[in-house]
Amino acid sequence: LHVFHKKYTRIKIDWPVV
Amino acid sequence: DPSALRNRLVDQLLAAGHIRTAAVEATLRRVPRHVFAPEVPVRTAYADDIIPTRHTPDGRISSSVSAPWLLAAMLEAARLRPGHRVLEIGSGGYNAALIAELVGPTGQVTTVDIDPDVTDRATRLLAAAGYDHVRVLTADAEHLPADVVPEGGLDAAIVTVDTWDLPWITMVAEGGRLVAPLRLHQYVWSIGFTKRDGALISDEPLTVCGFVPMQGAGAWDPNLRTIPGRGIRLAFEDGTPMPVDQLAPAFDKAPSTVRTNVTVGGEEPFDSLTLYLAGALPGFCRLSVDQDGHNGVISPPPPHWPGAAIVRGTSLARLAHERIGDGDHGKGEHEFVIHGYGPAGHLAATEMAEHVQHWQHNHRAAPCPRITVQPKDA
Repeated sequence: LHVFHKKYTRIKIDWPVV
Repeated sequence: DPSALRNRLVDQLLAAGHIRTAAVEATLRRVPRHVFAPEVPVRTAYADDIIPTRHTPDGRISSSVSAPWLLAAMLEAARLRPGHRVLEIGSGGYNAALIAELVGPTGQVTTVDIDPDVTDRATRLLAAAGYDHVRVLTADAEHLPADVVPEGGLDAAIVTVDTWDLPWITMVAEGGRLVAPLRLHQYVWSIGFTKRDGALISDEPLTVCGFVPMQGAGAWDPNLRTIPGRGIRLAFEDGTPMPVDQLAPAFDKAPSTVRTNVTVGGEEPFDSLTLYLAGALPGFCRLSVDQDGHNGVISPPPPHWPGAAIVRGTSLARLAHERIGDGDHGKGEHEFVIHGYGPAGHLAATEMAEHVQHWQHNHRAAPCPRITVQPKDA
């Protein structure tokens, strides 16, 4: 799980595994 | 004949899979795109390409009518229905007309742009095409008047400007949609979301794309740092900028190269890899160079596509690729290699190479990543 912190939001990226 | 050209364009979009529903197909067959591009010949208006309509003083495009394939994909992702109340950020006019067709006479469409010349043009052209019931508003989209949001929230928001953040998250109704080209470390992906329990959950394939940049309060800071005397710039657009002055001597010597044994075809996109590295590696940045300078960077990235890099103290590693063969279709086969500069360059390059291999083994063939966006204060 990767997380990016923006001004108004928090963005999480889930990478599905093969 | 505009309608013959328009139908031919829609046939192409159908064949390419950009149109997936009868509603979007019928809408694209009906709305006269050429009316929204009076500056160009009708034939140009029906090419599957963008039509620039406004430039900055230094020649960059600041407003355009977006490419048909991308608008079709975004409208499909928005899943609009008759009666929906929709906000569009960025006003070319054409897309607002398409939205107005999809939501019908019981729907509501508001399109917002910061540039009064752009909204004047959109107002004029929407009227000329018979869509004067679309509300056109001149405003900074980060500070919208309250009456833009209907009671209960928007059924959909569609953003047609590259955006670094999604301040509209709270304006979308529960179960509503938001479609936007979102920037993460300068990589831009059009993402379709549904709002669930206050969060936006992506549920459409991600599309790599590019729109004109956001202006006003939402304009992003590329957080550029220049390595002194080198003509090398590092952009820390997401994450914390790191010191870079200490990197200057790293480019005096040729880098060490770490091979990955991971390959890519000549025309095969690898956007998922770069987004993966951007999220996985602390100190991630995008590296660009002065094209005429003696910067010491091997195989420097092209002017408009900065390379993926990481900073490790006095050292730096950067993703590159080397042609290793012709590939099955003669379009070239390339191996990802990592160049490591500076005293710990080899170590940094090895770290990056391990992440490339992790992506290859675990994620490359998997479905596309799932993006969840939460309000900061949630």
